[in-house]
Amino acid sequence: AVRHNNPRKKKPKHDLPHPNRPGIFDQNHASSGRQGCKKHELYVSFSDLGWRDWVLAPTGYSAYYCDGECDYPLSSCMNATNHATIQALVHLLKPNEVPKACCAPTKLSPISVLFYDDNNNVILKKHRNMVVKHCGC
Amino acid sequence: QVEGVAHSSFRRLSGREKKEMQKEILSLLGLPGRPRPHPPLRPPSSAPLFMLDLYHAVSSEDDDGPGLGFSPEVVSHAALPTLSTHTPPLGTVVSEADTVMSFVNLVEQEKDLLQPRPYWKDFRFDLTPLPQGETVTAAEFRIYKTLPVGWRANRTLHISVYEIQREKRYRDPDLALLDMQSVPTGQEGWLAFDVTSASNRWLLNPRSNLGIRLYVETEEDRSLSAGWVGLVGRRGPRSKQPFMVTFFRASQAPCRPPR
Repeated sequence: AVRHNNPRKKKPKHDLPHPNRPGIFDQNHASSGRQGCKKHELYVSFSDLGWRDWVLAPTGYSAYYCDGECDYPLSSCMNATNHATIQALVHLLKPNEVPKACCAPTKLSPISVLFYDDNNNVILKKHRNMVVKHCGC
Repeated sequence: QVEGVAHSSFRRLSGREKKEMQKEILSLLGLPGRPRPHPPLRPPSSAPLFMLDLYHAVSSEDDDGPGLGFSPEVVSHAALPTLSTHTPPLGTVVSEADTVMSFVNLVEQEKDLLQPRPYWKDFRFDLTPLPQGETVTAAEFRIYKTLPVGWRANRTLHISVYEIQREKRYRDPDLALLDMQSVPTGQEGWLAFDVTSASNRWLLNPRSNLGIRLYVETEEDRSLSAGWVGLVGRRGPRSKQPFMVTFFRASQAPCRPPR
C-alpha cells in the first residue's frame, strides 16, 4: 500500500493472519509434516483501542480460534474451526463412522466487564455463557 | 513474528475492519459505547476501587468454572475489609448478580451543629435507571470510618441509617429504619449498611428517592455529629468517600443472539 505522509499520530498496528491463507503455520506444516490442530489466542488490547479511560477492566479481549490439521480428513482446504463445525455435524449424522471433532467448543464461559456510565457511576456487567474459551484441542 | 518465524500471511487491518472488530467486542461485552459524563467531574475513587475488587472476585469465579459459589469470606476480603457484622451474604449475592452498579453520592447535607440535637447527616444518590429485565437482590450504603481524635477507643457507637420517606416543611421528615450497627470508637474501616428495601422503591419510583439519613449515638443515647466520630463525607479523601452499591439479577435468562 502507498504510505500516506500525513502527520497523523502513528496508530498501533493490528496484525492478523490473512483469512484466506490455509494457516499461520503453513511454513512449518510444509517442512515438518502435519501440524496438528491447536487452539490459538488473538488478544486485542483496550489501550490500543483508546478505551482504558472508561473501561476499568478487563485490559483487553481475547478471542480464540483453532488452526492446524484435524485427524479426520474431511477436506484439507478448510481451516480447523470450519472443519470442526462440519465434522461435528457429520458425526451427529453418522456417529459410528465419523469421530467427534477435536476442536469443537466444549463449554461456554461467562465474561465480565467493569466500566463507567454517563453519570460517572461504575457498572459491573456479567454475561453468562457468552464466549468460547475451551475446545477439544 | 510467531515462535520465531516471520509470517508473510499477516497483514495490517483496514480502518473498516478495525471498526468492525471494535463493534464486535462492544456488542459481545454488552457495552453501550464511550460514555459522555456530564458534567465531566472527577468522581471519587472509592466506588471504582470496591468494584475493581468485585470484578476480580467475579472473574476468578469465571475461570474456576460454573457452579462454584463464593464463600462470603473470599468476597468480603476481596471487597475491602468491612467493620460491619451485619453485611448481607455478599458472597452469593455477588456470584448470582448479573449487574452490579455503584452510585456516586450527589447531595450531602448535615444538620447545623448550633441547632439542638439530635444531629444527622443526609446522603442522596443519583440512581441510574433500572437495567432492563433485572431486579434488585441487595443494596448497600458504604461509608468509611476513621479514628476520631480525643475519644476513648473502647467506647461503643450506635450508627443507624433511615430512609427519608416524606419531607415536611419546618418539621422532621417521615423516616423508616433501614439498618443499625454498633461499632467500637477505636476501629477504622468501611461500614456497610443494608438499604435493599429502600433502593427497590427508588428504582421502581425514582421520585420517591429522597435519600437516607444517618444518626450517631453513644451508649447513653447522646447524639453526635458524624464528623466527630470519624465518618468520612464528600470532602474527605476520594478513596474513602461514601457510595452506594446495588446488585441486580436478571428476572429471566437473558436471551442474546448466539454469536
